[in-house]
Amino acid sequence: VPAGPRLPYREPACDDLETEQAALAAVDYINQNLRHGYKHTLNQIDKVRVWQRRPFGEVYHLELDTLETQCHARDPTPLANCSVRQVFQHAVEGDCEMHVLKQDDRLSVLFAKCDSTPDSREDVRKVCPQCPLMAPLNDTKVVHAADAALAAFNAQNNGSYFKLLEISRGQLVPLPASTYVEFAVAATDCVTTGVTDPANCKLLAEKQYGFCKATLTEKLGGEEVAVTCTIFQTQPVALQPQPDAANPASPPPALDQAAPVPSAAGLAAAALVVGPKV
Amino acid sequence: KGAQPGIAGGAGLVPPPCPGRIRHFKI
Repeated sequence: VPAGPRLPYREPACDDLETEQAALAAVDYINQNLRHGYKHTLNQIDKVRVWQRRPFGEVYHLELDTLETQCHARDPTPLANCSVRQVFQHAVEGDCEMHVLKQDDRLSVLFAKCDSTPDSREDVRKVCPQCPLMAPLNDTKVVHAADAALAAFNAQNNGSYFKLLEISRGQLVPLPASTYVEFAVAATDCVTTGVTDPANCKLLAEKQYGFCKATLTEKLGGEEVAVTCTIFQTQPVALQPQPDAANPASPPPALDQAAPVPSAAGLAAAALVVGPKV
Repeated sequence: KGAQPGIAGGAGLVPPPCPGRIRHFKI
């Protein structure tokens, strides 16, 4: 019986070395282009098809499952050192569809589309009935906690005045009644002691980012805030080698290509940890 | 008791090519 029609693609196993190398290059690309939220790590390769590409190379069409780590997107810590957010901490899963070109043993991303989904309340409750759940980032208590924590940090830090870049995560803790918040900050051209109107403070040309974790506890007659910030060294920013112009990477909506991407080699470790401050 | 024809004694089981292994946990 004549063999069936030859498929225009081949399907290696999802755990083959070649598939895993393409998947790791894809996750690396995602993390190098993330500006908000947290780095993601590869959890499972769901599907792979490899298409021949004229005149040279092959394109891996991958469907990947990722998991959120606890490193902020702008944290220079190598991904391997970023711990995965566990179920009891209200994990977040990513689903990515990626096209990775392999040519002359080089891997470059041609297309990436990702979205992320927090685990269900029920799943968290199953492993930890008392654990706090993620709150909406615009929850008034979460926003207030981030503002109060940043004000406390600036008040006790006699260097640059830091502005809020984004609130990355918030949780409302029932007992003791408190709000836990994680947020990213950026240094401005103002000095904390001389700030009259923060609106006039501009982010530094050579960006200096930081990442803060804080708890605001409601007390009788007031509130108490404890905040710890890690300020990252300014990084010599090198443009990430873009895929060849003939096939510009079409980044997913969540990835912004605007800012150049620090080269992994040039990243310095976090420089300064300040806090906790109460 | 005759062995079932055609069923390998487990030695020939090949894992499905996809999805691949889970590196952390599934949610």
